[in-house]
Amino acid sequence: MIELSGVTKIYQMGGTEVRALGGVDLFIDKGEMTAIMGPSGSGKSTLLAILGCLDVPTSGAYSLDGINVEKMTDDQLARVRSEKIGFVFQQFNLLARTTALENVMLPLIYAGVGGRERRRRAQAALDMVGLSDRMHHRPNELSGGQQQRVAIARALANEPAILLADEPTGALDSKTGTEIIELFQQLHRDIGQTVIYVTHDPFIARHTQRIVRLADGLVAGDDPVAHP
Amino acid sequence: MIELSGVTKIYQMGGTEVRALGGVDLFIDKGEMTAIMGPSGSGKSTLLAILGCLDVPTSGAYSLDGINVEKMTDDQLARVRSEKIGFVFQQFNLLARTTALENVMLPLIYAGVGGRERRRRAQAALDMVGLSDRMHHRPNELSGGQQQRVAIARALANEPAILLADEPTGALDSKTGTEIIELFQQLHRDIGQTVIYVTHDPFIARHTQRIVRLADGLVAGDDPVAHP
Ligand SMILES: Nc1ncnc2c1ncn2[C@@H]1O[C@H](COP(=O)(O)OP(=O)(O)OP(=O)(O)O)[C@@H](O)[C@H]1O
Ligand SMILES: Nc1ncnc2c1ncn2[C@@H]1O[C@H](COP(=O)(O)OP(=O)(O)OP(=O)(O)O)[C@@H](O)[C@H]1O
Ligand SMILES: [Mg+2]
Ligand SMILES: [Mg+2]
Repeated sequence: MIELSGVTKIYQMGGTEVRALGGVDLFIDKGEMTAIMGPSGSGKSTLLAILGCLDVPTSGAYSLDGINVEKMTDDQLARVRSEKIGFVFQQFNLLARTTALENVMLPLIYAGVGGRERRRRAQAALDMVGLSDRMHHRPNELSGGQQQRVAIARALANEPAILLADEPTGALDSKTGTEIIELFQQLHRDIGQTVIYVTHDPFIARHTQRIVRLADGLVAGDDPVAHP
Repeated sequence: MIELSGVTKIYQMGGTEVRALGGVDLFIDKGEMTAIMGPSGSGKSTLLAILGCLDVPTSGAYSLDGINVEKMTDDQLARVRSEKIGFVFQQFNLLARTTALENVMLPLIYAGVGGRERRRRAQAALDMVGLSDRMHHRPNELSGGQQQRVAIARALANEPAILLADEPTGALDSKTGTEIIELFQQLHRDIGQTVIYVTHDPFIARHTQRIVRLADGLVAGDDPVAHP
């Protein structure tokens, strides 16, 4: 389903080289639920961006459902993203001038969903994350954790086959964070979603089947979770 | 030192009213170290912005070192902020087009610190948060946790009398987060800094002398910590 081989990401900065990823091999099956952990700067967001077809490796290969991603055109990448992938960004990346509801409807527009169904699905997604009473607020009229939950609702609204989430509970208190990760578990069970999330929180990471650990741009550990 | 009486913050949205703060009384002594906790949307960032003179109450009074803040002019507020307060924003608010070092030097410029001393202090602050090797990166060339640490270094560079931090470890792994909060404890001890930070993490909150809990815009609890 997801196969990375020898993936590197190297930034040239003047005379020096920053190795964000130094050669990652990773195999993730359809329908698996995986957490990615590691220290600040270890390459987690970089890895997730490559998995989500938002960035390309410097070298190495990425095969998604048997298709070589690094060989795709921009149009093909855009189609994969809108059809298969829901992405929650570490810093949310909401559109500032539109409401929570409009932000959540956006991927549904790209997916060609009609007007009434779009509104219904977006409202349902916002309801799932506890924000029905904040639908018409713009991002600067929302708290940090509310913005994060809008970003989550936006990623879920199209019921994507693959959910990628970068620290989805980072701005949330433990009760709200647990509710969100239990929502991910439920979608994973009910619609067989492949879920990959980055987290710093060991308690949140234990809600998965497997934990991949990064350190300095390399996989340092890859272990099953005893009781997800 | 810090005295809030009957502080409210009310937003008018079309026909409805959002009570971000519904009447807060709070007394914080010079040199105290306090954590503010509470669910997402309970008013923590709103409270911190008022304490940091970045926002004004809808009603109620704020007395800082015996001076009525809600009666100050914009110029007086700006001077209080640059002389007394270091603020770490929940979403960092770094300048996108300037490097980490330049971002950290900015408050030192406002405080009238000379060129060479500014550079020395900014480098020392970045070193304290473990980012000496990322000084010349711009924010989009830094990981989420590295950006957060730049925001922290910026707040500390001027050795402010009052440090206000909105979820300063939210984007950090537990080891790096603990290092940061121990740094706050050390400054609190060594220079008698008044430290107030918002956190969702109960482990991080226990590194203080006192925990204030908000719920729905009101103080719901205010208790000493047994072993800070
Ligand atoms: N400009 C605004 N207009 C309307 N409502 C607002 C505005 N800013 C904040 N709010 C509302 O005020 C409430 C408190 O917001 P605040 O940012 O203080 O919460 P918080 O405790 O920091 O939450 P979090 O833990 O999610 O960061 C929220 O319910 C939010 O929706
Ligand atoms: N555009 C860039 N140019 C240069 N270096 C970069 C760039 N983007 C990221 N980096 C570096 O690559 C490394 C990995 O970054 P990444 O964002 O993947 O880390 P992370 O594991 O997500 O960290 P965090 O937990 O702090 O979010 C970091 O050391 C960062 O400084
Ligand atoms: Mg990251
Ligand atoms: Mg907040």
